[in-house]
Amino acid sequence: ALTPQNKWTKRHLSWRIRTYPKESSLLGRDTVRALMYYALKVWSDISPLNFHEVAGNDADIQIDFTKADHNDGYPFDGPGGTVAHAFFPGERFTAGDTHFDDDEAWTFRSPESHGMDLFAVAVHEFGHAIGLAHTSAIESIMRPYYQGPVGDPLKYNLPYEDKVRVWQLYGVRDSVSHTVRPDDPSQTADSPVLLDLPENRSTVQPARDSPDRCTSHFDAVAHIRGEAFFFKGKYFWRLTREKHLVSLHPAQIHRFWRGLPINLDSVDAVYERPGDHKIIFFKGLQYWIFKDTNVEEGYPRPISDFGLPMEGVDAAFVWLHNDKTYFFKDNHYWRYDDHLRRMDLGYPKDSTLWKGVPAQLDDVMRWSDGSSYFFKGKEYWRVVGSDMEVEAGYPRSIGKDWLLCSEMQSDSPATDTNNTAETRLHGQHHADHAKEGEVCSCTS
Amino acid sequence: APSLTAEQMDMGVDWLSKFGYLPPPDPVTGQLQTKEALTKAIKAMQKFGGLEETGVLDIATLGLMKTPRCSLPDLSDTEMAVGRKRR
Repeated sequence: ALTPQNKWTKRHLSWRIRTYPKESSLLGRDTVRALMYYALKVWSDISPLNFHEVAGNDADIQIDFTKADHNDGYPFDGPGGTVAHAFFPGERFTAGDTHFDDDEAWTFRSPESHGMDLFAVAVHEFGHAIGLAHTSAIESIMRPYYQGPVGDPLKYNLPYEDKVRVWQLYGVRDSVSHTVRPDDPSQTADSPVLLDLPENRSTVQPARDSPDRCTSHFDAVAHIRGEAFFFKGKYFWRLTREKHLVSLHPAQIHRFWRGLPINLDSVDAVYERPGDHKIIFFKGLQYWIFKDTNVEEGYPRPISDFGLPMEGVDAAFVWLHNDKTYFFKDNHYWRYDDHLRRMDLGYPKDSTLWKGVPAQLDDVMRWSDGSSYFFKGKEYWRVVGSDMEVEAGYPRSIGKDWLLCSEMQSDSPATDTNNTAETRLHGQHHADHAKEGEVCSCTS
Repeated sequence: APSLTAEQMDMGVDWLSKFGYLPPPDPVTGQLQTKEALTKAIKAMQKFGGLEETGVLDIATLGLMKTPRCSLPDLSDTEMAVGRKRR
């Protein structure tokens, strides 16, 4: 094998799919995103590296589906031949970037004759992106030649040869590996599943006791990896970066956020920590830290770790203006530095300093427009940029502005008018697919 | 091995240069690869690919050259330089 070309000095690497496969591709965008997530997870499970998806242009690993000569010195050559490449870590602007030949027929869970298994090639290329070169070792995923599909991404086990080479570069991962142990079927059933292709998509009917998004007060609201999550009881709704509601029916917290106690009937506050992008859930006097959708070892822990009084937390968010974390409880708030992991001095302060914001908040979150949103009951208030005063024209209705509720609409199944949220969601008048559980999206 | 067509030979030399087994032909003199360098490059590629090291572009070797693969070279410039220096 080649001597390692280079390695990352930092441990938290961001990634982003800048261009997707051509429209005619067999694979939808969510499947491509999920496959990239799991291909990166293969390496982060066994090394101290952490990957998180971002939206901006400054991702460490920019992923493109492109073809022919794309001006990087490694032109593709149509179907077959060269199928992908990635740039080694280092100072170059392209370090870590990964390109897939858009002239290939990229497949997922398909026989080798149908095309090129995207997950297998992505694992190989991300090996380059973290510093591994080609090897002649027969077992290795880093052999230069395409060896066909490598099976289910959730059960994939990296060849030992490749683990050793990553450990030589970065050392071993200090916490328990997150890779699902292939001999442990209970875990594979529970891990965040990959999107099934349309013909065999599983539909899980919403439980009878699921809350109505148009008449609910929310327990917590959070901005996670660019998306918005509204939590109520044991359920949550999810909005994409474009503020599109992923499904009219809520998903079950325990089926997606893995590791919370099964008797947990609601959460108090949730936020995404700056720096390592881990996600923190609060309930009562305890909190849990998630790496992606899995609780880390050693949680829950007491909220006194943050220097908070043992009274609980109403709301938590990271203010874009100073990247500090704000906790609210009743009519007080605290400012915490998540980079130094230390409470700032001089707190708590009176929450009336946030002019126009009510006390006893349900939660707060920042949004991709740079503003901060304060939620209480069925209403929300917006504070722009670095202001500390509510913008004129607020409060407004959460249901109407965020969750596709009309003034009077309740979401009970009985309302079967043509003017359902689903038709508005898509603009055409057609049956509400959400009832059959057909409107769903699963991303990393 | 059956005699190679000129086209197969060209494809083989291009492939070996592209993936780091042969230095690109000298842009100034346009000097072609020596037969010895070519044989050595073919053997290195056959070894990396798990083939019998015959040193000629036999069917198995040409077949492997047609297999879909990653664009990155198998040997870096330094590996090749070391090879040349050792020679």
